[in-house]
Amino acid sequence: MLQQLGLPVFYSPG
Amino acid sequence: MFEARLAQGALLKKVVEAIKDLIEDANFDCNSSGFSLQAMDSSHVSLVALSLRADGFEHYRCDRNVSMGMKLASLSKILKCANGDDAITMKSEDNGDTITFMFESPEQERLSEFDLKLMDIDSEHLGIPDNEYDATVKLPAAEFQRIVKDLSTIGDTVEISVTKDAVKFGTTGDIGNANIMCRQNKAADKPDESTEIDINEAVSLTFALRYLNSFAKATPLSTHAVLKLSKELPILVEYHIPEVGRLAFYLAPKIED
Repeated sequence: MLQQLGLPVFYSPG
Repeated sequence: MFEARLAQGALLKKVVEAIKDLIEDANFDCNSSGFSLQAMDSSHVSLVALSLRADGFEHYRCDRNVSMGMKLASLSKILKCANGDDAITMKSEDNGDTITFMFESPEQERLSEFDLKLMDIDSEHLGIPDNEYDATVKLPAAEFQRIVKDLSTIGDTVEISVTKDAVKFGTTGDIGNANIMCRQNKAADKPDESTEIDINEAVSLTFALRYLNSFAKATPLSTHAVLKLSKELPILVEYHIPEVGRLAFYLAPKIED
C-alpha cells in the first residue's frame, strides 16, 4: 500500500 | 491603497481557473514587489504558490502591505464576466472590506466594475527552502497535461522516473498498466516543443494523479511545465508566465507504507 504524505512533513510552518 | 492594472486581463482569468478547484479560499498578499498567494489544499498534501511581479503590471501601486482574503469560487464568477481581451484593474482602499475589479475593453467602449467582498482567512504559511533538485524536466505543458490525463484513465498514481536522457511516467490499475516515456529533445527550430532534462542524480517518485491533473489546469499560462524532483521531497510543478511571474505547485509524494 502507498501512503500519502502531507506537505508539513517536509516543510516547516513559516 | 492598492491598485494594479494588467493589460492582459486573460492572465488573471487563467490563473484563477487553474487554482480554484484546488483551494477554496486564500489570502492574496500585495506589497511593493508584487501580488502573491500561498495556499495549501484542504488535505494539506499540495500547495499553490503564485507570484506576479509588480513590473509585470502596466500600472502597480501598493502603499502598504495588504493581505486580501478571497473565496476563489466568487473571484472566478467575477472574472468570468471579463472578456479575454479586456484589461483588468484591481483596486482596494487601505483597510477596505472589498476589492474592485474593473474591466476595460480594448477600445475602451465598455467599462465594468465588480466589487468582491473580502474575507478574514486564517492561512497557514509553510517555509519552503530553496532546494537543489536531483532532476529538472522541462516539457511542453500540453504534453504534460495529456500524459497525466491519459494515465488517470488507468490508475490513481504515477511513478515519475527521470534518467539522463528520458523521463518515464508509469501507472498501474485494475485493467492493466501504462508507461509513457519522453526523450530529451532540444529542437532548436521548435522551441515550444522541446523537452529538456537536467539531472544530478536519477530519481523516481510516486504521486497522486488527481493533483497533477489539477495542476495541469495551468496549461494555458505557459508553453512549458517544469517538473523538479528530489528523493524524498515534494515535486515542484512550475508554470512560468512570460514577463509577469509564475504559478507553482508542490505535491508531497506517496511512499510504501
